[in-house]
Amino acid sequence: MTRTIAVVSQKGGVGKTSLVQNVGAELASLGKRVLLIDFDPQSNLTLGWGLDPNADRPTIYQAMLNPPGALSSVVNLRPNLDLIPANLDLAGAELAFINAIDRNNKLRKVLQHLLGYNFILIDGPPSLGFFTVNALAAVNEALIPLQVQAYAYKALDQLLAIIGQVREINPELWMLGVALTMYDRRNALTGTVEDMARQRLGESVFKTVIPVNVRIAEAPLDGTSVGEYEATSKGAVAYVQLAQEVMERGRAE
Amino acid sequence: MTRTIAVVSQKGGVGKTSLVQNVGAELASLGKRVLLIDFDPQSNLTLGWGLDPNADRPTIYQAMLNPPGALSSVVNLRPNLDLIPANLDLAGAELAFINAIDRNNKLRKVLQHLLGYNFILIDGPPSLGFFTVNALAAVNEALIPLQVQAYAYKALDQLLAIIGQVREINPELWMLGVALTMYDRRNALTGTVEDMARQRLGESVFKTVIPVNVRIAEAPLDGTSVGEYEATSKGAVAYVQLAQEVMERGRAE
Ligand SMILES: Nc1ncnc2c1ncn2[C@@H]1O[C@H](COP(=O)(O)OP(=O)(O)OP(=O)(O)O)[C@@H](O)[C@H]1O
Ligand SMILES: Nc1ncnc2c1ncn2[C@@H]1O[C@H](COP(=O)(O)OP(=O)(O)OP(=O)(O)O)[C@@H](O)[C@H]1O
Ligand SMILES: [Mg+2]
Ligand SMILES: [Mg+2]
Repeated sequence: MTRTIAVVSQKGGVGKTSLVQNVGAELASLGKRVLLIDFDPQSNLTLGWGLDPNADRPTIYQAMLNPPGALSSVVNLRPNLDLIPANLDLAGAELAFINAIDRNNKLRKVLQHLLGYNFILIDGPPSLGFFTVNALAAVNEALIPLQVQAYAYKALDQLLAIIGQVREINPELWMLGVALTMYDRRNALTGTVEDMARQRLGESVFKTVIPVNVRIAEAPLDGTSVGEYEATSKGAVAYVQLAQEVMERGRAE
Repeated sequence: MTRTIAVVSQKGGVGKTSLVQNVGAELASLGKRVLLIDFDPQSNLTLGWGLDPNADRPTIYQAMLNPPGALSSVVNLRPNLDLIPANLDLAGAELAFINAIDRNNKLRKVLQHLLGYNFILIDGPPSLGFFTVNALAAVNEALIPLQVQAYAYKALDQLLAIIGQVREINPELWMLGVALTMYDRRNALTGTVEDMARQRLGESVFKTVIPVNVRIAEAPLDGTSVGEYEATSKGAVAYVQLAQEVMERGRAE
């Protein structure tokens, strides 16, 4: 069975793209067949793998317009690792599908034509509207990167409420967990937010935390994951652990 | 004359809200009459001043629905410093005004009823659509916080293109400048992005840079600016300098 995971948060800059790129890369290097989907018109995930979003190739938007042809939007990145890129045209999708009865299931219909993967990870934009709802409606699992800061923590209520609402159209949707990101043991704010999160969310907070590590921010300039960029860095080691924890937490089938 | 400034970037988490809160607070403490407008449905600026977005009070959305009554949405924060708060209802504005002929000028009409300020600063959401266009259409100056990282730098092209397009409906719109944020002298990435930005944008990059400083992230938990939270911190000192540079760079009247 394919595990499908939407990585979502309406708070900007919390590490959604970094998580999808790096957890995806680690799962692939563990032998899992992985597909990443860039579902943000800003197309940072596409950029992060060194691709030009404006190159003349089909993107996730074309796949949504013609789901049976979705495979032609797939780009192979590494062994076991594929990507469906995005570009700014995707921003037009919200308006294009505004009157479609199945507007919330456009992405779900694409996934139905993408078979043979062990994992599909979707990178969402920093908003709560059409794209986040589509991403959550398309998958079985939601993963929330939680930057250990005040605004990101305060955004949780709203996000959990949206996940609850999407369950009405996608009863399979399950909360895989919350991963603490940009964790800096040296400052008190990290501890404050971590305590609040673990108290409120308990076991659904991953044990693995992703530390602040400049290598994570440098790797996308090279068009690669932090594991490839510098495998011994704190960031790379943490993402290996997080990928393993994602595998362990998989729903008992 | 009132200087009106939109603080915009579609990249998430680059310091838009922090810049509006802290530059606004410093301008007010220099004796300028300042109005901040929270124009992000996530209402982080409202939260950052310790207010509950869900309290029963009019917000920027009510002001857009009835511009002549805009003053009733104004909340006084400190001497010389007012705020028009936001809440999640604002997310409904995009759809509510979708067929309005003046849809891009809804915020501009609000500002026409808010007189007597020396500065009006607008905090935008991390997207390029309705809200960012409205914010840019409403003001004379655009200020872009540029986090010194790869994705934020790559977002510049698109943002500058949008500012150019909005000039068609708002010929007064002028580029106040680009302020480097989350600057960390210890890592090479900061220097790489700074060099790229200064080479490409020259003088429009502010001399003042905003360093990574945890006090900036802690202050909103106390509902206050970094200057009030810890005036001697690196973050507070930098925001005093940035506010002064904003004042100096004002268009020659
Ligand atoms: N653990 C980390 N340590 C240091 N830098 C990080 C870390 N995680 C992400 N970054 C950097 O911080 C910035 C924000 O991360 P990223 O772009 O992945 O967040 P996002 O949630 O996808 O943002 P957006 O809301 O704009 O889509 C990027 O420049 C990224 O390289
Ligand atoms: N110079 C800084 N040093 C350390 N932390 C900072 C700095 N500036 C902002 N922050 C923190 O980083 C996070 C992102 O900043 P902020 O929320 O202001 O960005 P934004 O661009 O408004 O985000 P969004 O795109 O979600 O609206 C916040 O938690 C904030 O407190
Ligand atoms: Mg992203
Ligand atoms: Mg903000």
